[in-house]
Amino acid sequence: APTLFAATPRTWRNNFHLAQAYLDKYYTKKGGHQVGEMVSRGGNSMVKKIKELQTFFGLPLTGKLDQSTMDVIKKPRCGVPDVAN
Amino acid sequence: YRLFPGEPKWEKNTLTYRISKYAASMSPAEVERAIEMALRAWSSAVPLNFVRINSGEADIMVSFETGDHGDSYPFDGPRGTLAHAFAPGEGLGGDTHFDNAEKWTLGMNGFNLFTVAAHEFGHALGLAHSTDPSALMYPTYKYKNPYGFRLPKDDVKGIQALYGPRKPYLGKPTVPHLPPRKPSIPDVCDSSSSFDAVTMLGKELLFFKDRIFWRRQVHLLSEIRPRTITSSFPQLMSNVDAAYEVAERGTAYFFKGPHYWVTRGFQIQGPPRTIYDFGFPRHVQRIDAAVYLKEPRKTLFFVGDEYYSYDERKRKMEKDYPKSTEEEFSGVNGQIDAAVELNGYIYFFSGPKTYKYDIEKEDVVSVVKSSSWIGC
Repeated sequence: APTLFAATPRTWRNNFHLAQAYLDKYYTKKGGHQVGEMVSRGGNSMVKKIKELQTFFGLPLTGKLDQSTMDVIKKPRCGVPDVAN
Repeated sequence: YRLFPGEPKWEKNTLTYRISKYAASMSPAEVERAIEMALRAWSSAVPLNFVRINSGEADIMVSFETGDHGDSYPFDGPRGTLAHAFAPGEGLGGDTHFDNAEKWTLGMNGFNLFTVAAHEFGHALGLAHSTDPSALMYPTYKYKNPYGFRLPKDDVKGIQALYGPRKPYLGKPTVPHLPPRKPSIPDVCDSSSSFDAVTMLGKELLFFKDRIFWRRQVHLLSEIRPRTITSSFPQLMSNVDAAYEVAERGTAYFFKGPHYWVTRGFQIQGPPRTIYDFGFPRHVQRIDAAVYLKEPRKTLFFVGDEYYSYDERKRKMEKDYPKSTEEEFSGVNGQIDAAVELNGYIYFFSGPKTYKYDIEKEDVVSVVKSSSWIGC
């Protein structure tokens, strides 16, 4: 898989986990009372979810956790997913 | 804007809400005020009414929760996720939860509860996230000043797609036509525009507009009379761009285009000089507003949506300027037409509004009509 982003190993790991939790929370379908998610066919690889996030926020569609993508991931926000069903 | 799939909405136009658990970081009264203002932001655009109840099950249950609070969307402590809300529906539908681990505030020193609540109630009424960065329904936090808040266009379109527009109130016929107001101050009271310049001069406050200026005592609204600028400042003629006074020097500065005049009281001292004396870059052709801050002894010059800081002690422009006005004085909306400091507050005149900015709190504490300063 293409390297998700260029960073120092420690930052790499932190960012990766932060991003994984973010994508899981806001770009992944869950069970229970739907607070709002979009159904996405055939499951989402991480790269695909990153691209969904980049599309939503109008970022360059790299599929990588580049600086501008990580900046968005680190911003305080609403807990309702961006892809709603 | 985006709606939730299936476009869930409320089928009634009066909704109840109840604040069942309060924030740790704000008083109950402050929470109630912010929540009420946040709901009003939506009811101003659509025919929905919100009624607060204090017991039982409301359509919109509002609560401040910590961590896992039983709805399979646990909160995550300070920052990160701030709040969430559920789309319209029975039971959990419409309910709105705020992360109690956040520092909630009515101002800017923390997360502004009005800003987040207005966003969450958008969800509770049926809006999903918008991809428009200027929209209230954009997912990431951006402070909105509750005073003078206007729902962004994208959000108005979204909520009216669900509930239609709020009809203008055509109830009982309008009150019988009032006798025309005696033209106390000819046209400024009615106009929606602001002043060109405002400054202290000695013990008086001066307001400039076109060819007219008004003088008044700081604490007295009486005896405000318009007079022509030429009657007191023949060289200035009309349309002063900006003005400020350095009281400890007994000197005032009046700006028009790329020139300025120095006065002692109403006495102009010599011919006009160029604003480049202050160190402005050549592309600056005029100043929109100027205000002298006693404490740091610096003068802020506003040009478009930026501002410069001039050190009156060293008599030179400070480095790292211009800066964005909105970033430094967020909550003050629109271009600055005039500004003056009084008793630790900066009054920013922008169009028909005057923003009272608390220098210490770094926050707008109230908004009034500009024309009220001259007795309108």
